[in-house]
This record gives sequence, structure tokens and C-alpha cells, in this order.
Amino acid sequence: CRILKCNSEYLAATSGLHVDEESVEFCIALRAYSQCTRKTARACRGDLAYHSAVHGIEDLMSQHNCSKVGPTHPPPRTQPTSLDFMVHSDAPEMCNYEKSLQQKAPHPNYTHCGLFGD
Amino acid sequence: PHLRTFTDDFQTCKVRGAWPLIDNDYLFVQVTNVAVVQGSSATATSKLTVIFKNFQNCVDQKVYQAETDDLPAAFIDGSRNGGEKHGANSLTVTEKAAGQYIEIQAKYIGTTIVVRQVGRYLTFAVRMPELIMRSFEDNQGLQLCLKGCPTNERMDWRLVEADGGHLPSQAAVAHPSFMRETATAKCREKLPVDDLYFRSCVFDLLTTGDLNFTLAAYYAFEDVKNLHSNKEKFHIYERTADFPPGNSAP
Repeated sequence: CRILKCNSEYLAATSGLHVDEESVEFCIALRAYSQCTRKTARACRGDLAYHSAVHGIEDLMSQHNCSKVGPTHPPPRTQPTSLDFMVHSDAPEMCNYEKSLQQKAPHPNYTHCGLFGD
Repeated sequence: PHLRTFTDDFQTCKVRGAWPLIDNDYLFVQVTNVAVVQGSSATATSKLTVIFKNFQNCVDQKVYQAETDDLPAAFIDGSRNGGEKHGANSLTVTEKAAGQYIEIQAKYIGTTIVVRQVGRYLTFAVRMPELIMRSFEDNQGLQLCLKGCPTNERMDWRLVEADGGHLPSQAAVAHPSFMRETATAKCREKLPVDDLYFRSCVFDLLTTGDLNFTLAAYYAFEDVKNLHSNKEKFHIYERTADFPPGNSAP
């Protein structure tokens, strides 16, 4: 049972988040947490910490009006600068995958898929 | 249709009806394939649906849908971008050639999609970051682009080749003069390298006698050249057959 790993990932994702101000990111973190617990469901079925986490997630999602459907990963983004906080938390940079990656991974790996013919 | 997966596997599939190509946290793509000739299980794509899922403060959920003879340069709600949000222009539809070629740029997920109509059928190509491609749950379901077609949906085109280049029965009635030599010559004009795009082209001509499939294979390879990140992997060769001059077997 790897519920502690799920707990750690959730705590890491939400550390430093101001819940009221960052509800979108909070919901993303909760969905990811929920997804993680589902993956451990079979192995953790007799684990109290697991059941506690599942109930806790449901409560928090309800409290913050989080949709169960939606992204579970925030877009990769650079560390916000003080300027980001002054202008917008949703500045266009976060809507540009390559720009948001520049510091962490300047050359992301791309994949291709194609379908043609008969 | 012929499928090149995210892992550069190359398959020819039956997959008649509606099948998901991509289904991840950000994007859903489904194709509908119909039979191309009686007497053959070969199919081609007549409809394509792409759903860009609602994404934070960038884009609203948008649906793009194309069908044979209807390749719109807009989402189904008539818009050409991601809606009303702050980053709406990070999702755009562009018409490159009216009724033949559209490109969708989804910058917020670093993704480019190309949809073409060649003859009566559609072609699809996508370039997507690996991180986005892998953003799905284990139980999220089938994605042809990820793992290819189920084994029982794959076609072995060497059966057609072993037939001596003669067409399957019903197609032979429709195109009695279309022999292997003709198909090879037509495909060679557009695809000089004897790779799987060339062989797909020959297969398609032998199966249907429809010369438009030569162009479909040609444009599919053009899309690879534009969208694939590794020039060394543009061409894919048949693993078990002879290899082209200058290329030794792995």
C-alpha cells in the first residue's frame, strides 16, 4: 500500500498554496490526490490511512466546489516572480507550454502520431 | 487505415467504426472509419472529432469535427479560438487550403494537429509533448496512438502482396487493370524511398484502385517531416523484409 506516497505528493503540490486564492490549482491537486488513491485502492483496502484520505478528499472537493472531471496536472510553469503576482496569476505565459517550460526543460520531448490511407 | 503510433510503430488496421486515437487529461481524439471496398476489410477515415478540454484560465472546452466533404476552419460553435478566457488565443484553428487542409495549434499544451481531406477520406497527424501524451490514468481506456490497434484489428498486408499483386476479389472487378507494377510506379512517383509509407501506398492502390491514396501517403509523410522531432526516424522500414540500399537491418 503506497498511500503515504499519495499523501506526500499532495502535500508537495499544495505547499505554499493559498487555498482561497488558488482554488483552481487546489482542485487540480485534489484530483491528482484522488487519482493516486484510486491507483492504490486494491492494495490499501484494509489500510485506515487510505480510507481516511479518500473521505478527506471527498470533503475537501465538496468544500471547494471542485469538479471531479478536469486536469490532474498543472501546466509546467516557471517559478512565479514578484511581477507575476503584481499582474496576473493567470498571465498568458502559463498558456504557452514551451515558454512555461523554458527554465525546467528547454527542449521538451515531442511525439508524433499519424493516421492515413486505407 | 495506416497508423504511426507515438512510439513510431507502424500498423495497418481494420478498426471499422468509431475508435479513440488519443484520450488524455487535455485532449480527446476519435476517428470513424468506413469500409473502402466490398470484399476487403480495409477501411479509411470518414470522420474525426477532437475535444480540447477546458484548461484553467487558458481555454474553454472546444470541439472540432471534420467529415468527408466538410473540413471546417472552425470549432463546432463557429469560433476559431479557445473562447473567452485570458489565454484564448493559445488555441487556434487555421485553414491552410480550403476544404483540404486545416491546422490546429494548441500552444497551451504545446500541441499541433493537422487534418486533411485527400480524395474521399481524412488524414490525421499530431505533434505533442511527451509529458502531455502521458497525462492519463491507467484505466482511462484505449488510445490507438499510444499502443496501436488491438491485435485482432491489425491487417497483414503481406497477404495482399503474396497474392502476386492482384487485387482482392471485389476490387479486382472494379479495377481489373490495376496491377502491382502500375501501383508501384504510381507510388514511386511520390514516395521514392521504399519505406512503409511507400508500401502503404502500394497496398492502398492494390486494394482500391483509387489514386488519391497515393497523395494521402505522400501528405502523411510530409506531415511527419513537419511534425516529427527526430529527422533520423522520418522513414520507417519493414522489420522482417529486405532493407533498402544503405540501410542495414538492426
